[in-house]
Amino acid sequence: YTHPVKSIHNKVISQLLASEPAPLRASPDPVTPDSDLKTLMTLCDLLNRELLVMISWAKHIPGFSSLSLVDQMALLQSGWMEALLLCVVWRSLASTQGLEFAENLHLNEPQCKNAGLLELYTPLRLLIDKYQQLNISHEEAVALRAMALANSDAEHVENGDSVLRFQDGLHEALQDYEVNERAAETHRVGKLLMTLPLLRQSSHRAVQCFRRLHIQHLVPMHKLFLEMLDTKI
Amino acid sequence: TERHKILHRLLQDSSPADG
Repeated sequence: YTHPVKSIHNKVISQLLASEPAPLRASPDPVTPDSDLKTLMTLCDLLNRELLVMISWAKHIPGFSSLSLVDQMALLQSGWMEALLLCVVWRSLASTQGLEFAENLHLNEPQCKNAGLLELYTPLRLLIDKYQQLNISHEEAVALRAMALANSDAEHVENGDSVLRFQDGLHEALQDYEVNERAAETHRVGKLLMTLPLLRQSSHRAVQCFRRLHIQHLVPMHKLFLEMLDTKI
Repeated sequence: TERHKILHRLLQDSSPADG
């Protein structure tokens, strides 16, 4: 998979763009009849694979691999869902409704409701609307995704100074990008960062949804996905 | 880390976490 990497001055942003994983496709079980449960099973399988890819992606964020293993784990344990959801948001930007979890898995509002994901649908659509209004670029989206992980407010951080330096590096990269590419929009970095509370809210709702679905034994979930759900709340 | 064995293993792997 090759990426059409544009000529971007900032090395961190360039590295983030180059590390963007190829989009995954949903793999619905061909023999199971369509149902809300099948939709959920397909979604959980997709998210588990996204999670694997995301952990690999995190290693390529400039500065991440310099953190201790304990801190890498801490950031991923608190920020994984935010990073996953930003991918969904990015993919859904072209649509005026629905959530595009994959090219072949687009869920509209009634489908989300029937699958028990309505409380996730509403904040995510609000987030998508915000990014549509901002006309967010791919560079900004990848920077925010890395920042969501870096800024995940993990509780058990071993070396707080290292995490702060990691955050600063990403923040500087975004500021540098905006100065060079969007000089006329002086408040743009602030506007982008002000979307992050809604992302966190969406992430909490998503975790609650999936935990509930697991507790109700509705959907079989992969071990990694369960392990990560276990770290939240 | 005991509770999060898979994440721990994936991060320790030097190769991309693809499996």
